[in-house]
Amino acid sequence: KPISSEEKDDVLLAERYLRRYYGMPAGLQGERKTSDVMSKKIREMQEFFKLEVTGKLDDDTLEIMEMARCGVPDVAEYN
Amino acid sequence: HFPRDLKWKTTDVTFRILNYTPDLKKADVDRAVRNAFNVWSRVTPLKFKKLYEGNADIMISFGAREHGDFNPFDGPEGLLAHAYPPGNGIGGDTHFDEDETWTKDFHAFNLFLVAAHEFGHALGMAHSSDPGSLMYPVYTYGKGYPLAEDDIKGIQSLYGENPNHGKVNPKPDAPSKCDPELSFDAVTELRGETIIFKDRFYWRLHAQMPEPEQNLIKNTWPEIPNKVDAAYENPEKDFVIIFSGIKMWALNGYNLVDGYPKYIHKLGLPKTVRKIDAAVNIRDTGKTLLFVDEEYWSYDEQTGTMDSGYPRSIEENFPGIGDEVDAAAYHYGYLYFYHDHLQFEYSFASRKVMRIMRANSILGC
Repeated sequence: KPISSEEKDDVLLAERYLRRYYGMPAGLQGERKTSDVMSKKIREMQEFFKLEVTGKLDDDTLEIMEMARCGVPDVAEYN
Repeated sequence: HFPRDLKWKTTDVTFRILNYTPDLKKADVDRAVRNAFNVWSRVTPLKFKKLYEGNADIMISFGAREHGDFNPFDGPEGLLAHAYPPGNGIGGDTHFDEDETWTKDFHAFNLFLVAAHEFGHALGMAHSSDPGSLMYPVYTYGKGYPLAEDDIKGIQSLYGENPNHGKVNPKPDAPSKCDPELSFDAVTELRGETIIFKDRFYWRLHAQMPEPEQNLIKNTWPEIPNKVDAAYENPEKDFVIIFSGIKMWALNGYNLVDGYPKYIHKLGLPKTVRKIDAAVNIRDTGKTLLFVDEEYWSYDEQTGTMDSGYPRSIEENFPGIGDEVDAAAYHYGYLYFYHDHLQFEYSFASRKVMRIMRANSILGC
């Protein structure tokens, strides 16, 4: 079933967020792989913020993603 | 900390403000920056010297979108600022998003608080997952000295303690739900969820969430004080009343109701009452019990008046629970009284204590 544009916006927001703060690789990697990577990164994020770890974009996860925050990644390597 | 515990090799760290935001007077920016450095110098041997030209360790600037480090900002809200861990060149540099509105008060976003957080990075601190710490990545406004125990432990493990400064009064760490000595400030239902207040935080229990969720009170309700004394839900009228000192606030769902705060004396309590310890609505009778020190009052939700014949002694009317309570809840004919680290299950019908449990058994501990 096609996702609504609101759901699409949520996915875009999450992708941007996870790329910036959780080192999710950008670019096309095949549909299946992208969603696996995203789910893994969502889990990392949920664990950090002590949310329920589901790997899914639920309301609580999106709420944190929408909050104003510092731009330093939560998990990045610094060289 | 950042990987490899990056830190400055010297305790004398220099900074320079390269440009200013038009949102504030120059002097206010200078003050916010200086105060933000003082937050960290109070608890470490670090000294911060301002430079007016040349290269400083921490170069501070305001910029919008792409601002010279290939790490662009995103317009208003969202990203507020970023800083680089200690090192040469860009290391330590701190950038604020000029598309934000910078303030010196509670309006979004307070420059001092954001600067103090970013300077934490510039000194080697990574993000903390403690929602009460300054290094938590999400912005929250709060008054007073902004460091929590977690922040102080982190910075002192890099640089040591301040030999010339007495003990500071840090914000305590977020309470740990399975601490055997854990006590509660207040417990209430909220549309089927359970909300448990403790210090600056609350836990939210939801039937569909396996783990309790811990949040800062200020994060959800900036208007409510950091310390909640008591709370109860009136499910008939669909509101939750939150008490702090002599004032009370009303919630409808998670939203604050207009017209509050009101004084608790509006309920009919005498002026000598300055704080309510616990409150609970008995669904079956429509009465709300208000516990103050060793006594309790009964408030009739239908008539909006205090019942006569009160206050009564807690110890005499609820035998077995002691003479004071911290928090109270009501489920299916049972009253649950919380005092210190204990929870008393009291049968309203048979007028006796049925079980004694640890307070935090409600949190799954």
